Amino acid sequence: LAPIYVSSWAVRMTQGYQEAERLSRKFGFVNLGQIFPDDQFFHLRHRGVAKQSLTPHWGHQLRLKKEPKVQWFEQQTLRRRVKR
Amino acid sequence: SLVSPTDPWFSKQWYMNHEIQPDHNILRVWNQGLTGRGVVVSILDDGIEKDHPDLWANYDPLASYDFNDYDPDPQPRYTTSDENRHGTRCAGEVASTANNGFCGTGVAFNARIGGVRMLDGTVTDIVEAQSLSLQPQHIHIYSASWGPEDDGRTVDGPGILTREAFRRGVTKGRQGLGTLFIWASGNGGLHYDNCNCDGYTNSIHTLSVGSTTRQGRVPWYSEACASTFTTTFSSGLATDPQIVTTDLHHQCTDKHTGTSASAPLAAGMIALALEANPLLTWRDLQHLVVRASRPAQLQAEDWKFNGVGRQVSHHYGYGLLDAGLLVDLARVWVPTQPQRKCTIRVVHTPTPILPRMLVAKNVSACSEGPRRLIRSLEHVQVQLSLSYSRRGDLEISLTSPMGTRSTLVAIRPLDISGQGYNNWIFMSTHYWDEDPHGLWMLDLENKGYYFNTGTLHYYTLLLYGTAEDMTARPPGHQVTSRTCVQRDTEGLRQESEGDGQSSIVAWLCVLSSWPTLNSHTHQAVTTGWVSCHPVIPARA
Repeated sequence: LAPIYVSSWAVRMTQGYQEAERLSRKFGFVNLGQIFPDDQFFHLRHRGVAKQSLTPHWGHQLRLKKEPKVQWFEQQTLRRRVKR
Repeated sequence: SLVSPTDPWFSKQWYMNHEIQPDHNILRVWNQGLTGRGVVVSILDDGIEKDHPDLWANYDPLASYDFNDYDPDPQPRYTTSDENRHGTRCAGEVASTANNGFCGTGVAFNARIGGVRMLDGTVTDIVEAQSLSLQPQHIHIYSASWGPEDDGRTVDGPGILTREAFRRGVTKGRQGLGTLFIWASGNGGLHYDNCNCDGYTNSIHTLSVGSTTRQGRVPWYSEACASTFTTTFSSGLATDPQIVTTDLHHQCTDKHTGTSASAPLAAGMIALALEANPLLTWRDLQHLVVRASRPAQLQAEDWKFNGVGRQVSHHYGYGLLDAGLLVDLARVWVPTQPQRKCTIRVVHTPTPILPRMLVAKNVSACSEGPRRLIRSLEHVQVQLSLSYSRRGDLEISLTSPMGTRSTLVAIRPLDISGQGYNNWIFMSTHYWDEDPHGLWMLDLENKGYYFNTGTLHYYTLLLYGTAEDMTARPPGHQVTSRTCVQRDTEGLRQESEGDGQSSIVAWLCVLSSWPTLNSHTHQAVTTGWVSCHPVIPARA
């Protein structure tokens, strides 16, 4: 099944919240805060990106890839989860 | 004669009211005074009706959140078909209030219960990871009755962040003792699904729970697989009785079913064990569940004795979970020694897969000099990448040096994928406590058309365990010292020889006499717990 990309990214920053804020302002993300209570993973959402798409957003992939302070990032995909 | 709760629907709770024998033996635990007090359980699902008459008294807002709307209120989204009743039903099994004249009784009816609403919206790796790492120093047990589709064709598991959440949970959660993740093993029986194709249930960080019917048969929805630990009662055919619990709109139901109903029952029993011994690590619990699960009346064609003499089945793991036995063992459990891991690269060059192929590996290097790194196994994993023309036709099994054969993935007729397995990790619990040294045999067999072809790109054997010879532990009471230091109410130290009524639990003494079965009465600590010296939290 083809992945369905959503308008959220998980990003790991080297220098925490300030850096995540700067990055969000720079590229138009909304910083939804840390993913884990105690670390550098941040949840960013972009209102300009389709809520669901069959293709990743190459532009933002490229931008994030060029950012030196971004250690790791991943555009989120819809996870098919069923109740048991 | 055991005291029973007075709730009107307790008489319908056949799986714990002694209507059948054996059942989960929960009444005996309640009559020892253990009811889940002080333990916090959170149900990761589609929300929880926090104002339900049978839940509000135990509801814990700190163990709750709504990751769909990012707000603290986990109240479910109500729809005409009540499709978001799942979380509330699971919650009631764990901690619905006792003796309040309403509905039935939760297994741990004095535990605090929370709900995470995350399933009924957009589920992403971020949402799962955040849900599984909500308040890890406050929540002791996370129970999840969901997973990838059980369609018999999917191979899917947690993403990078969720795996990180598991890892953080077991290393940092519960002040370092490790968060307990309880998982429903899956409902794909009709599609010949196998829960080793589900990365949540076959994770070493989760405790996967199977189901059995009242008659002890394999339910139609049950998935056999090697990563299931234990089994609790659930439903079966339409004529079989099901599970009693809370329902939306302040109602009760006796129609809770599937492995969804099994996981919370196990979570509740584990809450009772945690109350008996709060210092149990996440691995201690897994050891205890293995020992507290028994074949009982469970019927399966594949029961067999493993290398240390325990019966194990792909349908039921080690069998029916007995809360009484779990608590007895928990009270006297000596902490498990640190986890050891041994990685053995067996195949690292592409090898054509023959119709029947055996890959042998003699494991002797699992040592540090003369000392054996692992003497007693816990989880065994096979990580591999392979391509195959029709993935579901390839059956993979692994036989240990002590002769235990475990089917890592059986034939899945609906899995027609040509993608093979990419870095997939299969896991088995079947070799628990066995000695890993000797010949391991991986068996790949084409169970489909003769013209199937494929290539095994690599195969790594991952052994987890401990340096201790766990089979050398005396069964039952394991008191390392009969001397128990007690303190009177002023905290003055009193020395006493073991009086037969007390036992040392990880250096805490428990006076095992709780005279009454009631909810929300607070017993003075000195009648329940005294502290001995030294207190050493177990390190996983």
